[in-house]
Amino acid sequence: SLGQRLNGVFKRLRGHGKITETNIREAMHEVRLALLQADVNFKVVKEFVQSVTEKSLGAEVLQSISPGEHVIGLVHRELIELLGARAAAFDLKQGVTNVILLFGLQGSGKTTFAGKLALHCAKKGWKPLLVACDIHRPAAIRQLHVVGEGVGVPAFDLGTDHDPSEITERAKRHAVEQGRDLLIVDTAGRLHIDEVRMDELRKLKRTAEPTFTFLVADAMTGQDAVNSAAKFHEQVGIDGVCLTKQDGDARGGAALSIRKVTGKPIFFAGVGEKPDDLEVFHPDRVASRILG
Amino acid sequence: ISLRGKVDEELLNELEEILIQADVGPDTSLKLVDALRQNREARGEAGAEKLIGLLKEGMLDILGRESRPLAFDGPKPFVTLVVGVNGTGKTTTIGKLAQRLRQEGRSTMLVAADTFRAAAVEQLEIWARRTGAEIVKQGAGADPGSVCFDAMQAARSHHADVVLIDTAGRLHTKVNLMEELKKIVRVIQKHDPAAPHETLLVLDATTGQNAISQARIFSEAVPVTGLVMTKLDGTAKGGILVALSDQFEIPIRIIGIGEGAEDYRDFVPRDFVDALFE
Ligand SMILES: Nc1nc2c(ncn2[C@@H]2O[C@H](COP(=O)(O)OP(=O)(O)OP(=O)(O)O)[C@@H](O)[C@H]2O)c(=O)[nH]1
Ligand SMILES: Nc1nc2c(ncn2[C@@H]2O[C@H](COP(=O)(O)OP(=O)(O)OP(=O)(O)O)[C@@H](O)[C@H]2O)c(=O)[nH]1
Ligand SMILES: [Mg+2]
Ligand SMILES: [Mg+2]
Repeated sequence: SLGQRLNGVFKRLRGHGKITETNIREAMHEVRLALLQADVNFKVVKEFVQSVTEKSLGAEVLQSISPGEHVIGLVHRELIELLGARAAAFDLKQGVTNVILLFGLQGSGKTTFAGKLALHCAKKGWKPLLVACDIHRPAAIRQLHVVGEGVGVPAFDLGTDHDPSEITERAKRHAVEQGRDLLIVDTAGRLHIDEVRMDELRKLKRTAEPTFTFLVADAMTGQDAVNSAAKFHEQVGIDGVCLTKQDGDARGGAALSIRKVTGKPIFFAGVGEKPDDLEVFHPDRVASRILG
Repeated sequence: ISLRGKVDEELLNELEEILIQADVGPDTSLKLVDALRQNREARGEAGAEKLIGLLKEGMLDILGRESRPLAFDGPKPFVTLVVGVNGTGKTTTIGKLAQRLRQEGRSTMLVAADTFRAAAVEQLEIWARRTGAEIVKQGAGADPGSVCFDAMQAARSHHADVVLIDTAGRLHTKVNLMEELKKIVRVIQKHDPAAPHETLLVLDATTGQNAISQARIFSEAVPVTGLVMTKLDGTAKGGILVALSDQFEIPIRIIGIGEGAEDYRDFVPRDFVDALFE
């Protein structure tokens, strides 16, 4: 773990007198390596290490009898700060038809997450309606219906011959008719470099007028996380991120990269395949995993 | 300043960053760039182009220079098991293989052994219809081993050339799910001790260092004989394949480059390495 490696760095220095700037830089080399191995984007790592280096060059560390502990403490605190020390406010509005729009790369877990979010909101007294706007993937509409059945939430679809904007417009009217106060819109996976699909998404967002726009991203994403997140944010705009598949052993550095490049909070974590495998995002847990 | 006898360190650092950005990983990237430092040809006035050329050769030393494509020849039925973590593109890859097999005039049987995920069977059924393949399935929540048992019997009686088994996505850290996979292999082996003749681990190009853990744990559980990397039509470079080839001996069979039936290619090491630097 990074903690052990840092202690190793500073142990070797004991007996050489006090800690110097060179010693700190050697420790930062270990921090950089740990973050890269944890899939934090290399540009984000650079900035992070620079910032922690400056803080580590203070008297507190240089004169400490346990500099390794101080450095790891600094790194941990800095990570938590970056990941979003305060929980993001997920406030839906009373008396309107709320809309949550979900999008992201192929296979990131959107359809599954739609079900989890529906259950989470239903438990809080909202009346969700799932909206099937993936008109591309084989059996996607059927998948959303089955997911809905699993959480006792109805799903609205218009088949695959209408575009997502039309489907959402009709879904809104249907929601009002049926007394549903929350639309959760599931969309097809798409590449941020696919102009046609990004146009479809922009058009959908204009029609949907979402209360929340979420990027659903896979926690095991590597260096590419910043590319897709930045593009989705720049071209469509996101309010927040939901990170799925956190029940694996991926170190989850993508969380830091996505947060840094979009500036938006991480709201939820997917921690399994079942409908109640949803957690509010815990920055301290992710920070500990990133540090191994 | 003359750089005679030394390699341009700034350039080397830039090259290391290109590799890291491509998900080659910090350890493998350093190893490749360090080899440049030791390389006589890299010294002197070697420019970026020369160094990149040498770096590519270093990567090809690891990846191999020959394609090792999928072959469905020999045993009949040729049984292919497709495994991997959630959402990587297993079902879609099977659809692409079924399309290819149809073009090769081979009778293909798809096996819906993902009995867990919502509409997994329906999704595979659509691919069977699209590609003219047969499909073996059971009701929702059926035991995947039982579906495979039925399929092996049906394949023999229907004289299928190739059997493609779709399994549920599963995280390698879930012990019970890995046990389920081992059981599927045992069921298949009961029918033909040499089967599955190919076990493909499907990886997502956007996945980072976790692919190493996936490869290790999946190949400890089942006899993985080939890797597939999907979603290389995105911006992810899939450089983790270099790290994987460095640590494991598993041939890289196919790359996925889109969502349609024709969107795959045999893995060609030189093309892959060139694309990484584009
Ligand atoms: N272990 C685990 N699996 C998950 C999680 N979220 C989703 N999955 C699984 O990931 C796979 C993909 O999920 P989907 O919901 O189909 O993903 P998607 O983003 O809708 O996929 P596309 O619509 O094709 O882009 C499925 O096998 C899900 O069960 C999670 O938090 N943990
Ligand atoms: N762009 C792109 N998308 C792909 C590729 N391969 C698969 N996909 C998409 O990725 C998503 C997931 O594909 P699936 O075939 O359902 O993945 P899976 O591994 O079977 O998923 P689970 O069974 O839920 O674990 C779908 O939206 C596919 O269309 C590829 O090579 N490129
Ligand atoms: Mg989906
Ligand atoms: Mg599947």
